[in-house]
Amino acid sequence: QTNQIHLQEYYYHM
Amino acid sequence: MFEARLAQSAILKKVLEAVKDLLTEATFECSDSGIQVQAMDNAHVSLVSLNLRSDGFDKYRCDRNLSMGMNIGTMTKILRCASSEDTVTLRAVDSPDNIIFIFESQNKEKLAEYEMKLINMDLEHLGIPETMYSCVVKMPSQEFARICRDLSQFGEAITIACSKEGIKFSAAGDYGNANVKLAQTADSDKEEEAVLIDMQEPVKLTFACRYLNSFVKATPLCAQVKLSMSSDVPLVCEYQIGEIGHIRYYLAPKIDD
Repeated sequence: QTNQIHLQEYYYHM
Repeated sequence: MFEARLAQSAILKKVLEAVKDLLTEATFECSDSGIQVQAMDNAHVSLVSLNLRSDGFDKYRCDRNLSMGMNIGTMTKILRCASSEDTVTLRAVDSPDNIIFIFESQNKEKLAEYEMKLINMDLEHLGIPETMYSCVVKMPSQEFARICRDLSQFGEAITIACSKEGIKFSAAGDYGNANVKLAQTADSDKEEEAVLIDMQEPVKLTFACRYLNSFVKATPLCAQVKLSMSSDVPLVCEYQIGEIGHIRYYLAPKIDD
């Protein structure tokens, strides 16, 4: 079973 | 006043085809240095980053920085009205409500103008830190598109494993499983056909096919694609756009439960 990670978990809001 | 002209609309047509699956709307930020777009898909799993440098245009003028919110579906429809050989000019005033697309045929006998309403959008910008990637692979873009398409038949995700020996793509599903290995090309006489691997550490990452199959819509833009990967960080899939810029797709990996 794999889960999709969201980009915001890696990159920060500017 | 903003005005940007390309001798052939083909590039812009291909750029739109390369983003329209992922984005419904996007802000085009125009400045002296060129046009930039950064936008996430609705699910916030992938991000498109487009950069078109001003010096790559045949004519470029941007008196004031502009942020223009555009509907990608409408823009795609308008670009489809241009012949690939038509000259395309984008024009807007300093505080625009509209942008005008002007298509001129090569023999200058046909001139078409399409005006598109701009939309107000909250500008959402993600900061992407400088990353040293464990593996950077350059390979023929058509081969990458083919592999993504072929393996999508077997499962919803593709696992990419990269080592010194080569790059392996695999997918598994209810009907069976598939894998495709590409070795690094020994002598790359033809740069466009080369598979080049720059590896610091081996990596193995899993990505949703759906997004990869959207990224490969950029294949007509460039003969080679560059894949940058590190463990547990998003994949960067990059296509050069002639001498004018690039399009990069960022895709967060899938992880085991």
